[in-house]
Amino acid sequence: LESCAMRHIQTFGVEAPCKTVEDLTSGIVMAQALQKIDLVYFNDAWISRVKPEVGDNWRLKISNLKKVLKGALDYNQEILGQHIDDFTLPDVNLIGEHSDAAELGRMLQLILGCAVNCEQKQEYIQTIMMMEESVQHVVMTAIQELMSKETP
Amino acid sequence: DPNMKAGAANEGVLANFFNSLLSKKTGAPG
Repeated sequence: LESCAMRHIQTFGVEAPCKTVEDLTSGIVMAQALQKIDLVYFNDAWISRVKPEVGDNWRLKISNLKKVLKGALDYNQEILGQHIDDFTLPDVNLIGEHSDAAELGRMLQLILGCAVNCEQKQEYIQTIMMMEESVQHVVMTAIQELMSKETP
Repeated sequence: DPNMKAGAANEGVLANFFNSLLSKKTGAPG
């Protein structure tokens, strides 16, 4: 999941470097991806709270990751009209402190859910449909898992 | 060729799924 989810997030073309798991642990790439998904909801005021220069400071990373996670969950509830229930939320402490790839994968899964349900979902879904079948399959499974945990 | 058939079936499953996502209505009411 984490490998395919990374491939997917790379298609967003965010400014921040996005090549390794380490690149994503600061939360900045994910915040920028959310902003691409919905610039009105994830506005400049929101993203200004995500600290850009975290270096190796895992406490700052965790702080950013918490904001991204809350943002994605609130977006699901307030804009997409769906409550994600019974889904094992990513452990941001493990991502920030230990660069845990599996937990990062779950975080990216939530962002994937935002992308394929937002106003601009056509663009994101069509991009996925142009990826390799093996990647599409993993993405499909990830979305299906999320959908099974959603309640309106 | 069974491999080609399986590949085509898989493609169909993927296309159906993503097309269904495209036509799914989302958004909070009101």
